Amino acid sequence: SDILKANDLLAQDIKEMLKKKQIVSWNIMGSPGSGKTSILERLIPMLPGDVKAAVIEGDLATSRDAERIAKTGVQSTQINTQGACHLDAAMVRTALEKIDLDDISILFIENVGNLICPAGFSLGETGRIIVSSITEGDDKPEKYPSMFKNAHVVLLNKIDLKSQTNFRIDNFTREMKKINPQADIMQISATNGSGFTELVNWVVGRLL
Amino acid sequence: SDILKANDLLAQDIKEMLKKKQIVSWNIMGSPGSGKTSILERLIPMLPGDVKAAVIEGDLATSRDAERIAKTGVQSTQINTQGACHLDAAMVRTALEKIDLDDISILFIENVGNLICPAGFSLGETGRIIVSSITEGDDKPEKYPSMFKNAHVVLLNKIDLKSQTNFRIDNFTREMKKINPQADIMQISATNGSGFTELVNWVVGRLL
Ligand SMILES: Nc1nc2c(ncn2[C@@H]2O[C@H](COP(=O)(O)OP(=O)(O)OP(=O)(O)O)[C@@H](O)[C@H]2O)c(=O)[nH]1
Ligand SMILES: Nc1nc2c(ncn2[C@@H]2O[C@H](COP(=O)(O)OP(=O)(O)OP(=O)(O)O)[C@@H](O)[C@H]2O)c(=O)[nH]1
Ligand SMILES: [Mg+2]
Ligand SMILES: [Mg+2]
Ligand SMILES: [Zn+2]
Ligand SMILES: [Zn+2]
Repeated sequence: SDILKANDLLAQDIKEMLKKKQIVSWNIMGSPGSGKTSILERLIPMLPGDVKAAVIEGDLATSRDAERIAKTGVQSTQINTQGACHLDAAMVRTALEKIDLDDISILFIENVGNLICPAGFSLGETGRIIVSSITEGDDKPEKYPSMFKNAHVVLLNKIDLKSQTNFRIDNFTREMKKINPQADIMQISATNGSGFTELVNWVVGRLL
Repeated sequence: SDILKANDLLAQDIKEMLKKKQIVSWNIMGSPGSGKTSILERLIPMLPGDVKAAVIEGDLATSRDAERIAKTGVQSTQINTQGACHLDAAMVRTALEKIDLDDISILFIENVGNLICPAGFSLGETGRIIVSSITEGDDKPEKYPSMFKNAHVVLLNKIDLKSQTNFRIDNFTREMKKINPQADIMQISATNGSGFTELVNWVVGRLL
């Protein structure tokens, strides 16, 4: 449609601009409360000292997430979508004006909590990180395929709660193999740090 | 917009039709994996023997949820939205043709897992049940206000996991008081049955 086409043209501009500045960008998506902000809160302080990050936060309302991120010391700006269920390239381009991009090597964009709509809107990102918490159940890839199809990595968060759920990792990985065999899958816990050494290596290994 | 207006007209038809047949209908909404289907699986067998229910299941893909519900013995039909992020009145009217509405006193409609988009589309329901799992965090009402504003009841599910989270019930109820003081709030667990006697009474007390 025309809306999508206009979005993709703008996304392409953003992509080329970030590439010129050698900034890698990650569009972080997942259900409400899957742990996107918690993951960033733990990940950012673990980055090597010479790797500077900035964060664009997207929510319908409140600046709670941007405020949480700001406590880690990095640049953080909040987009409020006023009811829109996904970030789009126009919103991101406006937010980028509020960030000093010199010295930045990673841009994280936390999308609105939504396992469907954000999948359709490129933000000009290098790639997509999908956060799927084990408390949501292991059938999410087949029930929400468009979200998982384009993931570079799926972070299986809240792994600390696994023993209290009926989550079967082999079920999840089998479903992912069908729709997106290239995606990495990482079991992590933002609350106890499990899996974060591997996650930091994954992120740092993909710097430009 | 025109789309919303057309939807609301169709929803009104559904509403009047169900009212004539003395069928109460509940639009069940919540994030992916918040426990909507699990709640129905436990609730339906607990209904009094003379209270017949039917269920319309909405998902992007798969018939997994309708199959789970069918095991309880009630009529259950699956809508696959083919990518649409919410059910609308047109989809529900088509699904209603697959259900024998005689003898039914309750229609449950499980909406697509999404804490944003379904709020904008009336299905002709009597009212809305919002499922918010405590694992998602206690800031969801303020971050996703359109969903919580129109709830008749909020089911705080997965209360069995409360001790392993930082969920503060008073935070949640205080936020709900600001945006929707009329809504009932019930703490429940679909896995261990906690709160279900009260939930059954709430549902049965609202039969037509
Ligand atoms: N047990 C456990 N809880 C977690 C973990 N990660 C996050 N949480 C909790 O999950 C809830 C939601 O975390 P957030 O980081 O706010 O989730 P989010 O995905 O950013 O939420 P939205 O931005 O609103 O979509 C909070 O109560 C966190 O403490 C984890 O690994 N284990
Ligand atoms: N610990 C715990 N887990 C629960 C509870 N209710 C549901 N679950 C688990 O949560 C996961 C998702 O449950 P579902 O009932 O499929 O959730 P849903 O909201 O219907 O999911 P979608 O239809 O995909 O949006 C499953 O692994 C359930 O076993 C509960 O009260 N406590
Ligand atoms: Mg967040
Ligand atoms: Mg379900
Ligand atoms: Zn949308
Ligand atoms: Zn939508």
